[in-house]
Amino acid sequence: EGRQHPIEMFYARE
Amino acid sequence: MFEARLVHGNLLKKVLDAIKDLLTEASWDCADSGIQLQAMDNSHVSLVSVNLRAEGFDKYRCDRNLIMGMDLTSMSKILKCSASDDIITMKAQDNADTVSFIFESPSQEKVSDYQMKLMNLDQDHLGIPETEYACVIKMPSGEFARICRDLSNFGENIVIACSKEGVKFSAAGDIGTANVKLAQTSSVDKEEDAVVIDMQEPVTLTFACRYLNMFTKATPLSPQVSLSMHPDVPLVVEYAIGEIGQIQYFLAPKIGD
Repeated sequence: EGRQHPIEMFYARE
Repeated sequence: MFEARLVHGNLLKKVLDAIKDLLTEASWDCADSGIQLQAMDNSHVSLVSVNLRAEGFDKYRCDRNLIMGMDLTSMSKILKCSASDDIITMKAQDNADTVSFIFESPSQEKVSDYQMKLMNLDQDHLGIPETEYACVIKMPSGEFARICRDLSNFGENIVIACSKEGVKFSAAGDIGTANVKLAQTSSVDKEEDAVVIDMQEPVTLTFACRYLNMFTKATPLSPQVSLSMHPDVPLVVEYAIGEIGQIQYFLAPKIGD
């Protein structure tokens, strides 16, 4: 099923 | 002074319908080049990005960069007061704490003016790198909405598998399994009915249905949707906003621990 990670895990804060 | 006039005011109403279930409040960044919004949903699983180009408006003026924090439920309530064929103008003074929405009927016989308080919101922007996606699927937006709705009945997740044969949407749950396969269309009468797949390498990713269904609220904006996928990076679901811009939704895939 996989686990839901937050979107910040993929993109850095500016 | 900021002023943006849109003869096809209905587009702005559709943009609000496309984001208000996902976001309760957000900042509109107004600059000379146009209006942009970027915000994460409350759960920080997805990100919405709206871009409205200055030249897409019938009149556009932005003397100084302006950040307008808005309660989107309130903005939506105000836009619902306009008729579908009204011309909509947004107006704000520099450093103002309110924004005005002006609705003009096409005949100019009725003019309504609504003012809304602005909010100070924490700006939390994420940098989205330029990505060469392994698969880009273009398909009718109504078809995508239908598939997401239908497959939600089977489970919480949808698996999207793109290969050179086509794209397969799958779901599984207590009542059974569901698979919908779409092949690339060979010829269509109308371009908006086409399914076009640009694939560099096959990709299979799993996403939460709940978010995909919320993204499909943008369906009335555009007859086509594009899905960009790459291994282990967020899906990008993009709809054009008439001739004036686009809305993009980024959704984190479900990945193994």
